[in-house]
Amino acid sequence: FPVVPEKENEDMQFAKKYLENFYDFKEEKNSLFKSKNLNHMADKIREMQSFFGLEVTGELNHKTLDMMKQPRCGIPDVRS
Amino acid sequence: YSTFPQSPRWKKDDVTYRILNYTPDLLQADVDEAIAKAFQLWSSVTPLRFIRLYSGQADIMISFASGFHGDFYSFDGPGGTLAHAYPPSSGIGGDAHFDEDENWTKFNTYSGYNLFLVAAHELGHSLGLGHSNVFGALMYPIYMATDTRDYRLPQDDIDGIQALYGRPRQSPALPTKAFPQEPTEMTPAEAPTEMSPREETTEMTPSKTPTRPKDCDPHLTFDAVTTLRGEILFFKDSYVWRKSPYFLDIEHDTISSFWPPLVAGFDAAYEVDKKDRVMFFKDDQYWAVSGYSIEPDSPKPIQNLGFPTSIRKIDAAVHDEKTKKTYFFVGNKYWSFNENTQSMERGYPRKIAADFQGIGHTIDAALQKNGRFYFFHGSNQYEVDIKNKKLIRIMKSNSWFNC
Repeated sequence: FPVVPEKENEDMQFAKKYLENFYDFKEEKNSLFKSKNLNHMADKIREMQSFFGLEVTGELNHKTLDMMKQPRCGIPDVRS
Repeated sequence: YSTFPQSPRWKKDDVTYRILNYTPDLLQADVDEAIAKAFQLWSSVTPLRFIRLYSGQADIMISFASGFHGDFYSFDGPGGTLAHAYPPSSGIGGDAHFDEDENWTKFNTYSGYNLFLVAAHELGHSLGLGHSNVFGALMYPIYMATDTRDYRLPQDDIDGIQALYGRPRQSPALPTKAFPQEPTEMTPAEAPTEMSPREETTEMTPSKTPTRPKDCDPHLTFDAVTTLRGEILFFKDSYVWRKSPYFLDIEHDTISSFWPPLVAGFDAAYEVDKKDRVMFFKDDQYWAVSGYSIEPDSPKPIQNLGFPTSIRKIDAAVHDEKTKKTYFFVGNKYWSFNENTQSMERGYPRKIAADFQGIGHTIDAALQKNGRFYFFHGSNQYEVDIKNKKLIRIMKSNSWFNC
């Protein structure tokens, strides 16, 4: 697999925390298949992009990351 | 809009709230006002009424905290999460927490977050609303710096809250009724000064509801009348009639429900719209208020405005936004005060009848609206063209109440 450079990893961690806080994302810590987590995370990114009317790509692009960094309310946008 | 799963809501109209502590970023009176205004947004479109408690357990407990603060959602320092609140239920349900690591402001500055705006959003959660994905809705999750002076609840939020509670039953409920005040957290310096030894103003409780004159009583007279942020307030003894351009019905309040330390019976009142300031006069003193908050250095002697010491009270006052002049009426004479220079104009006082043709008597109250002056005398009011000071017509004092 490609080794993600440090910055991207930082953004990835930030995005993961954001999706856990506001989109009910649960990373399966002991999952053997990393790809499964990445797909699950991509689904949650798609859900967040759709909520904010961004282009739904499932990728952690600049616009998506910028939106995640906006000051906001601490209540989740979706909940189980 | 959205609600929480199973749409939890308060199963009563009277919801209590209590402010547990204050942020050092703002005057306590500004925090009180921001919270009261935030509640008023929601009470004006639902049957809900919000009653402030000063001790004990309230439905909605409001507090400022940083980092870990006793629930499962720690705050994260400056930026990021600004606040959170819990949906209606017992215990922590309804409570609203604000991140003390933010810079809370009264106005919209780029260096901080407007407390009124964030509080209005969080109280939406306290009442059962979730987030909205409508850009510009109050319940949109992301903070949007907005001009809050004439803030109106966006339609999506109105639809959401009315889906939970329905529409107002009659005129919008009073936003917040202050129970008899117990020692508050406010420091003496910030506590609004009392007008005079506090008369026992009765709260509007069923057992001792004071007898307010009927709106359409043909003999109804007023002590003072003023505009306030687009609305018109009519004062008589401790009562207020509130006429809003947004609602057909007249709202009935008491003076102490808006400005708890002020007692009944103003002599005069006027608004300087551009300064968002209303002046109340009683005997030889005057108070300046902005919204709910009384300016800390109130009251002042009316001599500060330039009245001679022989004047111990004024009958009426009205501000002309065009000329920036304020007219004060005392007996059969009137003064002209220049709001820009903050001084009385030369050549005054003058006889009222000499300049305002057709007004041959004293004036109880005065109002400026839609480019006209309205002079109240007993149960009549006289509509006067501001420019040529000519009498246009005579009406009953309560003609504003759609009788």
